[in-house]
Amino acid sequence: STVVLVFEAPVEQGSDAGETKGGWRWNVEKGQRVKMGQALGYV
Amino acid sequence: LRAALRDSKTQWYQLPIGVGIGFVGLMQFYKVTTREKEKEELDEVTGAAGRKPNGRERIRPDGPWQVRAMSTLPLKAMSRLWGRFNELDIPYYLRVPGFKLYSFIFGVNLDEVAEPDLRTYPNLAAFFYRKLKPGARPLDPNPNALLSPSDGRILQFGQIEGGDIEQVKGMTYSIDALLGKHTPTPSVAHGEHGRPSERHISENEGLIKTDEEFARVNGISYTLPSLLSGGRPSGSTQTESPPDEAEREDSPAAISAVRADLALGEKPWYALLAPEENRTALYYAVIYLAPGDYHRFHSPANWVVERRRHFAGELYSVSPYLQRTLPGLFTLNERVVLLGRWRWGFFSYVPVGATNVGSIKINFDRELRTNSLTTDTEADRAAEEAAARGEPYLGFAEATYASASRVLGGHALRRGEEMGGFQLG
Repeated sequence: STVVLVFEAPVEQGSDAGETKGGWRWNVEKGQRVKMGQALGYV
Repeated sequence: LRAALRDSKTQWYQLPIGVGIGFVGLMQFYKVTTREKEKEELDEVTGAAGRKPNGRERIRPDGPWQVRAMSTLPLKAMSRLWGRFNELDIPYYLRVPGFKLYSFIFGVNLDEVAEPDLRTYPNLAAFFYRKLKPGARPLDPNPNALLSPSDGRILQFGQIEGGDIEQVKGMTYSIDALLGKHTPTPSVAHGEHGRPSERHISENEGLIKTDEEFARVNGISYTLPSLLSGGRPSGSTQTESPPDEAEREDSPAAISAVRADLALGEKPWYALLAPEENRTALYYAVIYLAPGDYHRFHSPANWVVERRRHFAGELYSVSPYLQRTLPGLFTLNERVVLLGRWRWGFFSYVPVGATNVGSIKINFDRELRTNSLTTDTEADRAAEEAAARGEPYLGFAEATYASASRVLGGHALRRGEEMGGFQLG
């Protein structure tokens, strides 16, 4: 069985100073085993 | 003519082999061309390639011979038979060694199973759908995290560009094929900036400004906790002895607790639905559950499920091997598409069935029946009715969740809340 998540999230935005803020960042890698409740990513 | 026939000498001789091969090749080319032409004519009549005249999708996958051979098997019937077989009770004294063997083969951690006495599981189906001990799966404390809904392996993830989702090894399929057409909402599909939930807000603006008003929409005393748990209006659940003020669902303390839990802070309740950022994109993640994994799934975030689409497709295996070899596998298999919103905009959750795990259960949707003859028959009937009306069959049956949560426009789920699961067969 498989679960597919499709979701909208903010895109990481850069500023003139080279800083980025507020975007979606993944916290996993391909092939990684995950447990329920583990973070897939953060906004 | 008679004399010519009678007196002419007949002489037989061999043709050069090249002429023979050429003739056979020509005949084969003629046959293939004719077949392709007939197929194109049929597609023109039915409106799309690979469809039956009534519009119901016919599974005709391309791929190596293993995939083609698999496509000839009655996979759904086999899946149902497998489910029935696994519901047979195992003899009492064979349960412990049997489940331990299964756990050894598929890597089940028996220490975290909620019911440690394996003899209480009457059959493999019950063991497969086991619960875990409380606290065995702690939720990530960051309120801005998207949680993994289940145990499993990350097969693929990324950003959706051009409406395509990449499958393993570069295979792609469109988001419309996976979720159904007209999804997600235009604000996302067209890449517009802003808040996709403006429709919701404009409908309710002027009505709801505070939590108290939130709790009294349209004269019905809904409360924030009951909405978020998908409960009934508080008026219909009152007991004979009123609870203490602090325990009431709509008490300031209870509302503050829920607001803190949802990380709402001082924001209005519809911040749950409306993204604050100016620019958003669609992302996806594919998680594969192996046979030994915990097969219940939980809500990955605080979100509101607005509707459900049930695609009564096929039930191919979803093993990584088949995902590599069968393009668009997820758009062929039976699946339940839950569509809704979270605080950043569109959100969807798609459990996809497989041959051995064909039954998808959604806890808050008792009408949903997956991998059943009834749904197949209903899908056929719906396709025929659509064809009779001259309309295309969309390939799914849709239901909306709007009963309890009139404000949020669907069934509200909290992060980590159990949503349902996969069952054998």
